[in-house]
Amino acid sequence: IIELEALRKEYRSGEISVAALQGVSFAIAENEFIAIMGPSGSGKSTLMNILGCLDQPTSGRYRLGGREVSSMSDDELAAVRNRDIGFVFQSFHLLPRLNIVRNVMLPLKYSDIEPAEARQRACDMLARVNLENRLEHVPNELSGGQRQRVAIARALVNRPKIIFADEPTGNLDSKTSVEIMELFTELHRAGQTIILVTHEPEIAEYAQKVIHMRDGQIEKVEVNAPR
Amino acid sequence: IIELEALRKEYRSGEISVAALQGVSFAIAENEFIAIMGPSGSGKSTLMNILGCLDQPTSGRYRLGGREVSSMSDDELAAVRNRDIGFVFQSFHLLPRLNIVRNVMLPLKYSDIEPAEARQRACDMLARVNLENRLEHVPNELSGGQRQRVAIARALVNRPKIIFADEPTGNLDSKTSVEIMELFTELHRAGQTIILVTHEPEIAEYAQKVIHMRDGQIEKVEVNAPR
Ligand SMILES: Nc1ncnc2c1ncn2[C@@H]1O[C@H](COP(=O)(O)OP(=O)(O)OP(=O)(O)O)[C@@H](O)[C@H]1O
Ligand SMILES: Nc1ncnc2c1ncn2[C@@H]1O[C@H](COP(=O)(O)OP(=O)(O)OP(=O)(O)O)[C@@H](O)[C@H]1O
Ligand SMILES: [Mg+2]
Ligand SMILES: [Mg+2]
Repeated sequence: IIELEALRKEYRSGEISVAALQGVSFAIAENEFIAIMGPSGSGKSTLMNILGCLDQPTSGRYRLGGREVSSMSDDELAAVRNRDIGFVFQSFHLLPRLNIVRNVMLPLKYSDIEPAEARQRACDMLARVNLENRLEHVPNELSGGQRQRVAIARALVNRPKIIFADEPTGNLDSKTSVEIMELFTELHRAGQTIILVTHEPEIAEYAQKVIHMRDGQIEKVEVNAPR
Repeated sequence: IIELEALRKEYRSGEISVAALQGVSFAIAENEFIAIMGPSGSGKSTLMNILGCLDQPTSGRYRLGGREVSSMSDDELAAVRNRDIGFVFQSFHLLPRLNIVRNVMLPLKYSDIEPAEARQRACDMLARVNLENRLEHVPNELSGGQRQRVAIARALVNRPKIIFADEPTGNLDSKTSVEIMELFTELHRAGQTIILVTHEPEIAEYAQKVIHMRDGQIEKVEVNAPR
């Protein structure tokens, strides 16, 4: 479902050029559960943003579901982002003025789901991450880990084909982290493809394979023992 | 150096009232290294904000260096915050339009240190967290873990008496986390008092004591084996 060939990403500002990705190639099959690990600054979020169609590579090819992403129209890209992809950002990106139900409803805005049904789905998803008693709150009235859970709920509410999660348990205590990983495991068993970035080995163990990155390249791929 | 007596914090918005701290009492001696752990939403950041003089309790008493914080003037509070306290925020709070050197220099602005000296200290601190090759960058040109390290550098640059660090390794890979904890250990040996919130037991092990919180209260205090 995902094929990357010699992907490069360079950031330029004036004279300074930062090579964030230096030739990344791999393939991910449908319904795989992949973890990505690597040092701070090794290119994990940059890679995730390109995979999630939020950014473009400087060179190289990215095929999603067999289609060349660079040749998709803006409308096609928007449809893919909205319908097929769920993204949990490392820094959450919640809208500060909306309460958490309305934040979680956002991905459903362009779907053909009725507002009442959308609201119900958002509330259900928030209940699944144990936030049913905070529905009227806005993000800055919540703890770091509560905001992280809202970001997770929002990524899952449209039941996307592929879930990209960038450090989804970074602000969560061990018990809550296990609850979130059990939720991901359940979604994986139901058919979803999951790609998650983590720096914690115990979290990476929930995946089938672990891609190790260093300095913008893939260093090795490990296969986990089946659970 | 820190004494808390029956501290309570309640957030009110209209009808809804959230009891974030429900009677917290403890004391921390000078040059202690304390970790605070607990489930997401248990009140850790709320407690840190009150200890760091960034917020006020609803009731109860907080004495810092023997002085009642609630009876300090605004000027005295500002002086304490600027000179005696260094704070690493769970969500970093870096200024987006300043490059990282100028972000790290901020706490020195009201000190009697010359700008050239302040700039040198900021660069040194950024080198200590391995960011010497990113000095001209602004926060959104950096990875999550790089921003976290800028937040750490900024908290340390004025050599504060007390360091409060709220999840300082949440976005860092294991190797970088160890480097940061070795830096904190070094500062502790040099006399600083350190209070850090973490959800990772391996990080809490660097401290002398671990305060466990649950539902806005202290559940228990563990003493670590000496390292
Ligand atoms: N401004 C606010 N208004 C209402 N409730 C709030 C506000 N800020 C925090 N809270 C609530 O207070 C409780 C404690 O929050 P706090 O941020 O201290 O938790 P925490 O232990 O740091 O959690 P985490 O590990 O998720 O960061 C949470 O239930 C949170 O929803
Ligand atoms: N807009 C930008 N301009 C310049 N350099 C950038 C920009 N965004 C990211 N970088 C650089 O690209 C590299 C990779 O960043 P990325 O965010 O992908 O790292 P990461 O592996 O996610 O790190 P972390 O684990 O700390 O989140 C870093 O060295 C970073 O400084
Ligand atoms: Mg990242
Ligand atoms: Mg917190």
